[in-house]
Amino acid sequence: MNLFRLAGDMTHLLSVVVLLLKIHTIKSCAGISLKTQELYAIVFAARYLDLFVHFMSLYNTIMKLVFLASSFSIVWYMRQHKIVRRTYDKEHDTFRHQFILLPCLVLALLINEKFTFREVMWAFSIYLEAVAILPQLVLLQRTRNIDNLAGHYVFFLGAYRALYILNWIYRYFTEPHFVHWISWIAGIVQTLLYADFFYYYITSWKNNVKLELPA
Amino acid sequence: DAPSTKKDEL
Repeated sequence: MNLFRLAGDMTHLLSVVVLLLKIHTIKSCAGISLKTQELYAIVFAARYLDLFVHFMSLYNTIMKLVFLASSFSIVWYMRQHKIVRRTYDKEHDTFRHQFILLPCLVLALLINEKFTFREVMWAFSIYLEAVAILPQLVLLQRTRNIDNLAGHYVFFLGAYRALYILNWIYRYFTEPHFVHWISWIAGIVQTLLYADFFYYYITSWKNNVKLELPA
Repeated sequence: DAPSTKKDEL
């Protein structure tokens, strides 16, 4: 476990836990895309199928449980909680899931490490994670500006992806045969998706103005 | 059987 990966996991943990705590505290999910949260819940469900099948490490198991619990809790809050659900911006969060789920599933059936259920589901979760943020970015685009709830969330997620790329570079040079094309390519695509958001986030932060995303 | 490549990352 290298520092980049630990920092990446902690930032990723921070993004979901901070989001859950904020939604729980202010009883609002304004600016948050339920579609993205549902896609992330599917990412974790598809990737952590072997959670109880084979034990990697205590850290690994605990983190998987926390990610599953927090992502499903966020979806529950946004769909079921009597107060929070009223703050959900339904008419703007209209990105259709199937435009993301089906291509990822087809790609996972075509490109995977081994044509077994678990490997296909793993590849599916990797591809899905790469594009799961799209509904959130579209929602931010539509609502034009971004309150700090969604801003911090996307910012932490982007930081986690950038740290993971550093982790892969580090592991590539320090561990023989550490090659994971599927994760690497999907991870780079995912990080690029954040890049333009970062550009606007940092420029608005520097000019100390409300973040205005171009239409 | 362990997955084809050791998947130790989250």
